[in-house]
Amino acid sequence: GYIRRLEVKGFKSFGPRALTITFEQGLNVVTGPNGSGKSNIADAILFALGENSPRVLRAAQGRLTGLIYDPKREAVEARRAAEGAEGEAGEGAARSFSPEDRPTSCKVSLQIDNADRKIPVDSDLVTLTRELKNNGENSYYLNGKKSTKSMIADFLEVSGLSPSGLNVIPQGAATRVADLTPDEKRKMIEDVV
Amino acid sequence: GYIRRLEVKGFKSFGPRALTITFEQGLNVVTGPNGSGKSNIADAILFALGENSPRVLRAAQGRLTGLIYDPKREAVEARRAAEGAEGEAGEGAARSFSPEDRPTSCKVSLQIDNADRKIPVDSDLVTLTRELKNNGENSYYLNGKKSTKSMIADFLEVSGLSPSGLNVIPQGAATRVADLTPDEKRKMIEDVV
Amino acid sequence: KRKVFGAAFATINNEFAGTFKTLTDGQAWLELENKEEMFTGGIYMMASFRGKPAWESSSMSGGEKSVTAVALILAIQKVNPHPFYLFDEIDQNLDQANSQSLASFFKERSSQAQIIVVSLKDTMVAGSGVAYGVYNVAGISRIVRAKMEVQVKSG
Amino acid sequence: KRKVFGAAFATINNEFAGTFKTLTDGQAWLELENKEEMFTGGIYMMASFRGKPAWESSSMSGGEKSVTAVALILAIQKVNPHPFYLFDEIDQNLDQANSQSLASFFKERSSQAQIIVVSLKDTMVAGSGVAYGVYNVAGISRIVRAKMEVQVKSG
Ligand SMILES: Nc1ncnc2c1ncn2[C@@H]1O[C@H](COP(=O)(O)OP(=O)(O)OP(=O)(O)O)[C@@H](O)[C@H]1O
Ligand SMILES: Nc1ncnc2c1ncn2[C@@H]1O[C@H](COP(=O)(O)OP(=O)(O)OP(=O)(O)O)[C@@H](O)[C@H]1O
Ligand SMILES: [Mg+2]
Ligand SMILES: [Mg+2]
Repeated sequence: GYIRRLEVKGFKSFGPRALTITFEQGLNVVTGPNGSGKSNIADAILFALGENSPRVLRAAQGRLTGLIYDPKREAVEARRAAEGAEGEAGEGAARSFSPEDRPTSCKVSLQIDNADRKIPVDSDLVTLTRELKNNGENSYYLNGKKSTKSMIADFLEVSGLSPSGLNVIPQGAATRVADLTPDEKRKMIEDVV
Repeated sequence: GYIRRLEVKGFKSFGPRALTITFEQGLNVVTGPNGSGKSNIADAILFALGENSPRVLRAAQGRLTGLIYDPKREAVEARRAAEGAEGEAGEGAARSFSPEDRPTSCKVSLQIDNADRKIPVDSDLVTLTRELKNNGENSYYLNGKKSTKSMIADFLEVSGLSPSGLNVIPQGAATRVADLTPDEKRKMIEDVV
Repeated sequence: KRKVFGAAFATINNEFAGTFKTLTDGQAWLELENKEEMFTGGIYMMASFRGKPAWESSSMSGGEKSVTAVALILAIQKVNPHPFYLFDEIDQNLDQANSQSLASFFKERSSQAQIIVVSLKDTMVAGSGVAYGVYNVAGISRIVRAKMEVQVKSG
Repeated sequence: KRKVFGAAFATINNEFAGTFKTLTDGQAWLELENKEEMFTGGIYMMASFRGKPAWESSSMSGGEKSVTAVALILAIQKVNPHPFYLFDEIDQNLDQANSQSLASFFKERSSQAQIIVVSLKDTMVAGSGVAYGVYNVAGISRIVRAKMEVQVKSG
């Protein structure tokens, strides 16, 4: 059950339009400048797999709705007004940065390879989709069919996909593990067993 | 008052023999593999400037005497015995790693340029020396003359050398500053003012 | 519960030693604070880097601690296999040699399970099968994909 | 006390904006949670990286947070000058562009006070006046010094 495709729409810095990433089975290395959006890819994957903590997903303002793309319109407007006052040149530059309106929801779809049928569904691909509206409402879909949070959680458990047992290591986590006390290290191992 | 020379003897990984580093006035960049001893240079400078926290100096076993070079003899003996059992080859390799006995003290001298006479001492160079014995006793010297901890502390205060106001940024500190809460940030600024 | 923990601990300890050896050619092992009552004591991470004596992780350098922690994480992952793994800048404070050996380790392990690694280091990018370049235009992230040619030599 | 803090805060805020601009060509500023009662509220670090909207530091990426924190540290140092500064791997999670601009910043600032920087990055070593190579033989640290020639171009 490896990840074949990740599709995001309105999620964090990926903007209001749909964006797709196709992954390979072997080693995939993601690189790019600071602030480009690398860790947001990890957050999108965790979001689709049911992660609900705004802290773990690094959601702005500590609320899940902070995951919805935010063009920070009011900040841009304020700056554009300031630039406008400096003459036409500001207008040109500002226009090329015309962020769209803030979407009302964010959506992430994760397409998982199932050729080996390890996941108890009779299809070569399994698609998990999660959508979060700006009113805080979540909707979950499995292969296009509406589902529920607990059904998805069960499904992930059975197919060995739920993010536990340290298969996702967020930025800075290795340094934190290095600095755990002996008791915390024992607890880390206990949690996995 | 820039640092001209650092002399260490028996301090952490610098071993039992004396070692000297001469610094320049401008930009000095220290590099090298993981575990080579780079951060121990920073610890030596802080030690000479009167830093007393085993945590800040990263002293082994959380005690200041953990700063004294430790060849870990008992571990080496144990391994050598194991290697010896595997035949002569082990003996040869082990002999080249014949760590000396553990010194009974560690000593750090810091030579500071005073050509501009900003430090209230009438000499071109000011040498601060601190020695720590394995019984926990510290001795302090200023230009070779025995002094006391509080006299050194006063001296550093007057000459603007005491490590405060964030002039020494240990490994990992920038990331910690980035993750401070708003209240902790205010406190950080209050402490410096 | 005690039996299960004991068995898992032994497996993790073995894997930890093996992974650390592969990464650094040194020796590492876990020590239980209290062998009789596993659940009342902590666990110490011990390691000796090649040519150096053994230290407990709290007395290691920043990079040495990281390498040792990475070896432990990789060992724990073995106990509980997953179809995919994701690491975000796990090589941040590793020097050239350690990041090189971690890059080869990931390459090797990626034949058994999918690995997605975020890294700023050339060593890691050069060793990959596929590289994804993420960049930001006016606050919006874009991504380009590049299949790394086999003969790519890191500069 | 309130007056002194207010004046220092204004100076630090100015320096912070200036340093951040030099490092990233973006804008940064500090916001007081409670303007009337400075001591009861916290301080927010705000920044907008070039071409991007402004965010509070808790919503930035790991590297963006670091760069912003470094700019704040450098600004605070200005308020309380010292004859020497020491930075230990402060560039750890900075990308190539940010570490390059930090290396130039240090080169510039080192004309006013001595700077000792520990770094694993080539960009920082290439930009230095003098480089010190530390290495370890059988557990004992040794050091070699190399004066960097002016014409050294980083690879
Ligand atoms: N008292 C001691 N005697 C001998 N060695 C010691 C002592 N205390 C610490 N060490 C060793 O000093 C070594 C170097 O540590 P240091 O933190 O200076 O490395 P570093 O060059 O900063 O590495 P990194 O790049 O990983 O940060 C460590 O391997 C540590 O185990
Ligand atoms: N809801 C949102 N809408 C728009 N942008 C957002 C949102 N949430 C976070 N961001 C922005 O996403 C950007 C990228 O963050 P991310 O953490 O993915 O960067 P990164 O590539 O991992 O960088 P680094 O190398 O520094 O770790 C940040 O600049 C952040 O401000
Ligand atoms: Mg990141
Ligand atoms: Mg270090």
